[in-house]
Amino acid sequence: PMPDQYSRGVDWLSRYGYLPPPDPRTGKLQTKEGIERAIKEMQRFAGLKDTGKLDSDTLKLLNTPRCSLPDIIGSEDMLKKRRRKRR
Amino acid sequence: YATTGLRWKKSDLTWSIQNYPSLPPLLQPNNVRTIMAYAFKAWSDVTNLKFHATSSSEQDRADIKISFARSLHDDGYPFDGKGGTLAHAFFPGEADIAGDTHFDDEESWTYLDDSGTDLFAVAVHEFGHALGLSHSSSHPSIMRPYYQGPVGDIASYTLPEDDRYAIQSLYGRKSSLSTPSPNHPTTHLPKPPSPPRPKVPSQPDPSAQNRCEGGFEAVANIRGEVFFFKGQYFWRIQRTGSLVSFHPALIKNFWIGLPPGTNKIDAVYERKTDSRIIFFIGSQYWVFKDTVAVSGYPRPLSDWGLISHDGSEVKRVDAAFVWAHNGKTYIFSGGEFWRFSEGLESGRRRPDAGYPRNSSLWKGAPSNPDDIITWSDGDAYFFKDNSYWILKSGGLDQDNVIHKSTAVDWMMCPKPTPTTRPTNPRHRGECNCGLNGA
Repeated sequence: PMPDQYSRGVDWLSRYGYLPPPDPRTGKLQTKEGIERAIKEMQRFAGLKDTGKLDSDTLKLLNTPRCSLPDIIGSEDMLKKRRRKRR
Repeated sequence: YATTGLRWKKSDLTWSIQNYPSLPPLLQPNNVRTIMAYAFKAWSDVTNLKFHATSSSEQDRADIKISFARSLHDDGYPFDGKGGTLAHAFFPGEADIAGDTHFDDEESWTYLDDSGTDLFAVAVHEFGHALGLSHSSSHPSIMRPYYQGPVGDIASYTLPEDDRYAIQSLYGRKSSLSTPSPNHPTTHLPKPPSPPRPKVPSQPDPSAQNRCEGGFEAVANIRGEVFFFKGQYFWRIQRTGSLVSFHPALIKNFWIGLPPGTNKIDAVYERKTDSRIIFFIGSQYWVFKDTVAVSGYPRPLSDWGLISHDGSEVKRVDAAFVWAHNGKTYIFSGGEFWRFSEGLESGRRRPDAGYPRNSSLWKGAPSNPDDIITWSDGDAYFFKDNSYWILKSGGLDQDNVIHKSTAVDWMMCPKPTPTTRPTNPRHRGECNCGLNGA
């Protein structure tokens, strides 16, 4: 994939719970291995071949209309929701 | 299946609809209420949950408040316009927002109709979240995160096994001895609505049916969207690859200034220098600023100085596009092509020296394409009949350019059932192979 597709893919993986969201305090970069792991997890969840790469089937799925909620809901998400509700 | 660990502590839940879809096909409020009631019924059929619609005076006190919202709507999950994210719901809990279910108002919500997004299917999914379910990777499951299309007749819909187990893990199985409460909505659900019909049903519209047959006379990348023109109609595909609607739009209703009765556009492209859009029809061309023709057009095709190798003047254009590789404009006609280094000039212009050249120079692509666009990462896409060929950016001389299906990849049509290949490829007419006979 081109850089634009790659960054959109990483954004998508973060939004739907496959990658931890970027930490604004440290500006920590996602690792290449971490992104590959996340892509594989997303591919397994979707029933695609887990290549760990943004192949054409994966890119197609990234463009498929879907629910806004994340697929992997961590404790972080639940806490965030509670905080938002309190506000 | 996956659950969140959150559940309602009561089995009688109330719901209300705060507002209704505002985009065509404009489902009527009573139809939306019916669709929602049946979507709740899918979950109450297999558990002891009971759902009651609140009266309008109490709609703000409902456990599950349903609304149609756009973009940012103060819940941390902004919508993104048509396509992309469709809806979301909040998990059960004590907070006011718990259970609330939001649909993107910029979708074309419909039911039992492939022209938009099926409201019932999405509502069943979102109510699963509102009851405490997470996304499932199981297939089939209504809780898969991706939109899977309409689920059929809403009155006879039953949850897939995975979802039944999921909801019963939270609320138990439906007790056969339980007596429905007097106001149990499943006892007096209204008749399911009929699928919406076109508002002008005078004649069946043949072009609405043949999206999957290909034969687009012109294809253009305009402002990052791809327009497929055929007859009097066009289909539009967004930057994300989503088809805006399965139903085509009338060219004359969108592109204002083409002659009445226009029923074939030869080629269209967006000029790089000023983003004007050029339409070629027969021996004339029009320049559009956005969706309106610029005054002074049409002008004769002869303005372009398209002279064939045999000295004759070109009477019609097959294809036109700007190649991202070099920013030049290319015009194809009759197996030849011309290159232009366009400025902001209007009126007469001249092709670059050394043209025309033979279209076969674009190896692997059809020499008489219906139209060509630059798309994706600057690659050239040649369209012909119901196929397209991708010439990678900058490449003219590529081996093994494989053609793909326009219907499947662009028009969201089902893949054709494989047919038996003829044993003798010389049997023309039976051949199921590509246009260039590969």
